Amino acid sequence: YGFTANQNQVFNLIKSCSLAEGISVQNLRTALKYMSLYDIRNSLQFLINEGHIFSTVDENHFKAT
Amino acid sequence: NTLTPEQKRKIEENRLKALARRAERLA
Repeated sequence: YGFTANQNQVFNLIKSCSLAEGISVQNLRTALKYMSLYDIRNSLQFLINEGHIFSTVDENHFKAT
Repeated sequence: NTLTPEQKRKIEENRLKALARRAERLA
């Protein structure tokens, strides 16, 4: 897909989550300790814009399409 | 941790919107 390393890490985590409501931003932060919240948010925004992920029960939970 | 029917409906709606956006980007 031409993802950056950050986008790829975020996408893979979202894709691997099997919860009905998807993965929370808090869980992403815990799993991606070395990544800043700014970078996580940027990656999420890119993935949303490209239609790879979507928000679920609220704006802090995401699943992959 | 079960979702309400309304939450399920919203998730499906958002999923379809994202798929449409994906298709748009690929077009």
